[in-house]
Parts: sequence; structure tokens; C-alpha cells
Amino acid sequence: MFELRLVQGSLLKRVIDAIKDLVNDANFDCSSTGFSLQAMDSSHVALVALLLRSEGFEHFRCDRTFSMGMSIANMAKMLKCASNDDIITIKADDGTDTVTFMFESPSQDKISDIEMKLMDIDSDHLGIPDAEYEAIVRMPSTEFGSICTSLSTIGDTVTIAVSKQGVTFSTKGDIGSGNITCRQNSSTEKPEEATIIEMKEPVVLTFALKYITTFTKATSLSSQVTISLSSDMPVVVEYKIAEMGHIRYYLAPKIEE
Amino acid sequence: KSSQGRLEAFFKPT
Repeated sequence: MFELRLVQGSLLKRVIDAIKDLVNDANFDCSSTGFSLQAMDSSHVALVALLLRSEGFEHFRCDRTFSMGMSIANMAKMLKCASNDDIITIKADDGTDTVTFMFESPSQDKISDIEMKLMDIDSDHLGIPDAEYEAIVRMPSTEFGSICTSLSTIGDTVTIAVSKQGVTFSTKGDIGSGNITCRQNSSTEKPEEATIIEMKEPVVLTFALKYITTFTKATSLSSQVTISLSSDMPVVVEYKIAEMGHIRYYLAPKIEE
Repeated sequence: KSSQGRLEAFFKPT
């Protein structure tokens, strides 16, 4: 028996929106710890890792650890039936091949029951070691999103360079080139507007903008984004989900030949 | 010139 209840149902809608352009199908891992997922895009260049801890749910019951294979696109379709202020309950029984979503309006005057077929998905889990990163940039997620959108109109790749001067995002394309530098700014009264750079070593890495731009679909989940970089390692772009967990994206860098 | 790396080059399957 697996059952979880999330009063802030829009959160689940936003989480699925933040995954659906990257991943087609995924196994959701259910355990007493919470509801989690690790999935790669079809070309194995990017990976998304989601964690929603059990304590963050109003009700969470998971009798045994198991995985539910779901089509993310179909899940997004089902969640379209929920209003933003609905309470969402997800239920699955042992040995069944369906999952039930229940959407309740806050005043309890409308209840939707949606059943979705589960899938068998062969997926490779990657072991991601806890690493010390050479540079960690924390900045407003909307700022990061608009930088990625702006640069992707000029070029296909973004070079992220962290130095004592700040973090520079640059691109080059047929029509020209552009670079945007953000300096450390921790003096702001609003912590969500701060840009904080922790640097052990200067780092320069280049990434495909098409993936990074997909990651910024998670912008509505968190006011701040954390970008962790080390030379010749995948970047980690993390959005914290308040009181529940996080969504982390990993992207392999471009390699100079 | 640059090529796109794959994640398996960095993280091992479990």
C-alpha cells in the first residue's frame, strides 16, 4: 500500500513540468524516506534527480520500497485535470499496474479520481558521489533563467566561467556573440535576490544551452538556484523545494577535441 | 571543436 497526500497540489504539477521536457518515462522510487526519481534524457547527456521527503507530505504511507514506472507526458496530462489549489492524493496498491490520482478542491465540493496505467521501465541508475565542487554559484533562479533564454537566441552553447570577478555566461553564434557577468551581491536585504560565489579554483566549462534551458523550467519551484562546477565534471543545477527536498539536474560538459 | 560528453563517462551505473 502506497498513499501520499499533498495539500499544495500545484507543487506536483510544477515538478512534472520541470521534468517533462527532459525525460519521457521514469521510475518513481517510493520508500519510507519519500518519493524520488532519477532519470536521464534519451541521449544520456543530462540527468534529473528529484527528492520529495516523506515529512513534507500531509500524509505519507509506504509499506514497502518499490518503483512505479510512469510516462511523464501522461502524468502531465492527468495533472491537467487538477486545479492549482487542489489537494492531490496519489495511491497505488501492491501488485496492481495502475496508480490513482485524486484531486480535491479546497472546499471539498469537487473530487476527481483519475487512474493511470503504470509501465515497466528498464532504467539505469547512476551512482553520483558526493563531491566537493571547485566553484558554487547561488543566484536568483529568475535571473539564471533569463540569462539562459537570452543567450540561447544567440548561440547553442554557454561557457560558464567563475573567477574572483564573478560568474560570466558567454555564447557565440553565427550572428555574433554575447557575455553576461554577474558579480557577488550579498548585501541585498532580500536573501532571494542575492548572488553568492564560493570559489576554491577558477573554473571554465562549456555546456549545451538546449539542456540548461530545459532545467530552468524548474524556476517556479525555488527563488534561488545553485550551480556547482568542477573542471571536467558534469555541472549540477539545483533548485531546492522548500521543506520537501530538491530537484537537481546534472549535465555533462562539452569536451574540447 | 568540441564534442558532447555522456554522463556514463563520469558516473558509474549502480
